[in-house]
Amino acid sequence: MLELRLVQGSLLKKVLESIKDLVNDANFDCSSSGFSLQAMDSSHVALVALLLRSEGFEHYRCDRNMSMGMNLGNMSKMLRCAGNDDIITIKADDGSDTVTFMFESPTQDKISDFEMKLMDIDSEHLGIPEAEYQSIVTMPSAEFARICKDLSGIGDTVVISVTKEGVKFSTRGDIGTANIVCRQNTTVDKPEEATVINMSEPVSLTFALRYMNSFTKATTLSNTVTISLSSELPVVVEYKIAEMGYIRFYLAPKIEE
Amino acid sequence: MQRQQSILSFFKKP
Repeated sequence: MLELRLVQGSLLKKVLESIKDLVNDANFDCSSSGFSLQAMDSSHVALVALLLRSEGFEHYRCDRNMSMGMNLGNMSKMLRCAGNDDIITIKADDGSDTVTFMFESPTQDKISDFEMKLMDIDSEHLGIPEAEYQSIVTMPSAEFARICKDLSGIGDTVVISVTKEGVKFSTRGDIGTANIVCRQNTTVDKPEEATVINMSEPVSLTFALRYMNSFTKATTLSNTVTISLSSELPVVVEYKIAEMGYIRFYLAPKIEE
Repeated sequence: MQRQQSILSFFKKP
């Protein structure tokens, strides 16, 4: 028996909106520690890892570990029927081939339930090695989204270079080139407006902007984004989910042939 | 020319 009650139901709505175009089908894993997901896009270029810790739910019952295969497009269609202020409860019986999403309006005057068919998904969790990243940049998530969107009008790839001077986002296309440098800036009124660069070694890597732009759909989940870079490793683009966990996107770099 | 690497080149199946 599984019953997870999330008072801030909009968080789950936002999570689905941020991953449904990247991943078609995925197994949601439920254990006593939390509700999680790990899935690759169909081209095996990017990987998303989601964790919503059990402590973040108002009520969390998971009698035994369960893996529920869901089509994220269909799940998103159902969650879009929840109001932004609704409480969302996820329910499933052991061995059932369906999951139920229940939506309660804040005033309790409207209660809906949607039952969705589960699917068998053959997927193995990949081992993500612990890594010390050479450069870690934390910046306002809206600023990162703006940069990715702006650059994708000019080129298909972004070179992210971190030096002591700052983090540089560069692209090149048929119409010309673009370089955007964000300097470390910690003297701001609010901590979420800061750009913080922790660099042990300078690093420069190239990534497909199409994927970066897809990741920025998670911007609504967090005011800040953390970009962790090391040569020879996928970049990690992480959005913290308030007091509950995180959504992390891993993207393999492009290399010169 | 640039080549897109796969995530499977970095993260292994168990």
